[in-house]
Amino acid sequence: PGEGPVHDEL
Amino acid sequence: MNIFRLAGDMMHLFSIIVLLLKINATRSCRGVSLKTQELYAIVFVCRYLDLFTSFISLYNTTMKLIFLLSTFTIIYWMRFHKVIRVTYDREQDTFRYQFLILPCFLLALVLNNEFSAMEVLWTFSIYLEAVAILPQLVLLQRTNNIDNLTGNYVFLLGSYRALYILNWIYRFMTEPNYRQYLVWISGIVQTIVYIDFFYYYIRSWRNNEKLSLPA
Repeated sequence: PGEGPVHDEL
Repeated sequence: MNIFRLAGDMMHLFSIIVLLLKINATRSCRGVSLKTQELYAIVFVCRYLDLFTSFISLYNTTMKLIFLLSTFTIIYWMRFHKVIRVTYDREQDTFRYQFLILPCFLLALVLNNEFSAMEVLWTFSIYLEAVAILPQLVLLQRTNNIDNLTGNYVFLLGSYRALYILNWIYRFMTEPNYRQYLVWISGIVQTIVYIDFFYYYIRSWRNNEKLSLPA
């Protein structure tokens, strides 16, 4: 939490 | 990383290289929309804020930096380069992009996966990218003689979007918890925006004619 979702696409 | 994603990213990279080469070699940005380039700059800045917070891979970081740097280079040339700025179609490139930016931002405030500054800006960049090509397409429609490189630039950008859809289908079938509805819907909208252009691009290529879009 706090970090947010990680987006691995450009 | 699957083949569709890699091919999509490469198309995106090639599109930018084509544009840089064209402007640099001909010393002219005729037919290029500054508004679209500025929208892409906003898209990349808002989306790649995670350069500061998370590291995904060297590939990922490098590509992000290339997209940011190249877009800002193009904008700099079009606005400030002594020779190039004179060739900018200022009177034709009149799309009022504030009418794209504001609705996309409001939509991102309402429709997002997490209400945090980073995530709202990221979502905003997804929505804005879907429509960022519109000023460029309008400008192409107004330009009678679309040169090959500008046409190729838009075609490569469109191909990048189409390949991303194949990437999502592939990932959906191979990764158990892979779902991102907002990205998918925006991406499909973005690809639909190109369909008309694709039709005329392929037709002119098959008939060996110069590309022109009907008004």
